[in-house]
Amino acid sequence: ATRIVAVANQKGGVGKTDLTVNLSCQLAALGKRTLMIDLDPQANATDYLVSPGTPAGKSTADLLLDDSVTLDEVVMEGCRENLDVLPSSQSLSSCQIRLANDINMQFKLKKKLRAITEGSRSYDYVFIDTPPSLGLLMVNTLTAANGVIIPVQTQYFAMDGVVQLQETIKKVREDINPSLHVLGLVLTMYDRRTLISREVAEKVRGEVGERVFSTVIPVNVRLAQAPSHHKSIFEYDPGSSGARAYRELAKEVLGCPDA
Amino acid sequence: ATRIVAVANQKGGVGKTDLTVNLSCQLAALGKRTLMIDLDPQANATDYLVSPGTPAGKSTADLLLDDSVTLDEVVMEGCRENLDVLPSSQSLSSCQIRLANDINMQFKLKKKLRAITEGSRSYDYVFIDTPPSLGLLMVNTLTAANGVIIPVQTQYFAMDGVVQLQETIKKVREDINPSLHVLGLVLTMYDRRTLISREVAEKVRGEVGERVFSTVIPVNVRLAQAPSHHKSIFEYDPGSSGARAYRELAKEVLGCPDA
Ligand SMILES: Nc1ncnc2c1ncn2[C@@H]1O[C@H](COP(=O)(O)OP(=O)(O)OP(=O)(O)O)[C@@H](O)[C@H]1O
Ligand SMILES: Nc1ncnc2c1ncn2[C@@H]1O[C@H](COP(=O)(O)OP(=O)(O)OP(=O)(O)O)[C@@H](O)[C@H]1O
Ligand SMILES: [Mg+2]
Ligand SMILES: [Mg+2]
Repeated sequence: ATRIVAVANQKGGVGKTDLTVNLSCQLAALGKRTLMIDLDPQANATDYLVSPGTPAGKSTADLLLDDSVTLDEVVMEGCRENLDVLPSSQSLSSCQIRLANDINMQFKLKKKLRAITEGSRSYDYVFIDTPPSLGLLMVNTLTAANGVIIPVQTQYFAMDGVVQLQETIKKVREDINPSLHVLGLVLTMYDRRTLISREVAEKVRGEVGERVFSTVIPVNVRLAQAPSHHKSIFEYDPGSSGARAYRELAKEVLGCPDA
Repeated sequence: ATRIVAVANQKGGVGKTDLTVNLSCQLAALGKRTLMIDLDPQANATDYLVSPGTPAGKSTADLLLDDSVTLDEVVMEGCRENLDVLPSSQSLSSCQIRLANDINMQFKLKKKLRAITEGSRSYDYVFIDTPPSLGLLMVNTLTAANGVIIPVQTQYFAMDGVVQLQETIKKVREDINPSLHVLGLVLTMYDRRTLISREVAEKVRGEVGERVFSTVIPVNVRLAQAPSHHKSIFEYDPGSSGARAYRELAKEVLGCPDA
């Protein structure tokens, strides 16, 4: 069965896009048929992997706003070997307003993904990059997904946001999507020289009910540079600490039991 | 006249909260009567400055959702000398949905701030911390403010977001708030050892139409630690590079011409 994984945290700048892109690329490199969906109007994940100047076709905005648009029309095939992409665009930001009065607004993504769950497109993994908000795009994502990975930056404000997200996931699971479960938390932007990173890491491991992956994504400037070259960390600097961390994380994710 | 300044950037984790808190504290310390408004449902700015265990009264959620609640009922006076705070709470996140059908939804904050602009409460500066989104809370902020400071993280994804925000500000200025103007951009989280920081800083200074403040906020772990002690950077480590940068920024902000 296809693992449809939301990469979610409503706190900004915690490494959601970095994780979605690099985990998708590594699983694809390991032979898993992977689809990366960019559901953030800022389209950072799209910008990261897709070279500038690539002609823009339809985006996830069209997929959510136009009932007649199909997944097949939007998908960019072979962005990397084994990796397809559903690109985002800024027009996705009007989504919240335009769908606000549609009674089926939270099911838009789920319906379009039937091409995968019930149809002819088969993927092993689908990863969904989300914006820093608990609004309509997040609700669509949690309604359509069966798993959630939560990147948690090892800085002071991390815990509050996680608790609120867990409550939102619980509500979606109870009301509309019983298959939704948290695959785990990933500690990100870890700076082992600082006490605050170590303190937050211990606090998260100690207090959170879900699994916290053993792999920690370190602060590594190579990760910040790779997007400007439109290369995954493996293409840009395969020997870097960032690349090594994502290889380890991919192994852990592959080892996740089906819930 | 009161300077009502939105601290805005829809990109997450670029230092909005850090800037709002520390700039408010420094201007208050210099003798300016200052009000800090937390308009982010994640309430990081509130958490930063207000000690845990302080009894929670009303929040900006009540101010926006309840027409009968006044500014006076919500304000926490004397959070620091010369500094008052309008605290946020998680209940602000239901705001977008609950106000969606209210025809006057974008004027809620502006009306409540009349207690300052037309009434008896006088402040020299009002700073508004905003969430990473261009939704209803941002529209309320831009409708009520007369100035905008845009923190820009010196990393690859910085420029796209700035352009979209500039367009939003322009639209609000033309349609409903002619007094709205950008005071300037502040380069944040600058790491002078990395090429990417220097490249993004040059690009922003070279391409952006508005003023870019000379002061740059450096990456400084003391800034990341201060919130966990509920102290401004000046209380926590007045000799740090972060504290020195915010003192310089406060001088530049005081020197801003009235538009
Ligand atoms: N481990 C890391 N080391 C160094 N830089 C990183 C790391 N992870 C991410 N970055 C950089 O930090 C910035 C924020 O990361 P990213 O965009 O992945 O966060 P996000 O959670 O997707 O943000 P948003 O909430 O705005 O979508 C980006 O410029 C990214 O390249
Ligand atoms: N110059 C800096 N050096 C080191 N750490 C910083 C710096 N500025 C901010 N931080 C830390 O980085 C994290 C993100 O900063 P902050 O919360 O101010 O960003 P934000 O733009 O308000 O994020 P959001 O979009 O989620 O509201 C916080 O943990 C903060 O303490
Ligand atoms: Mg992102
Ligand atoms: Mg903030």
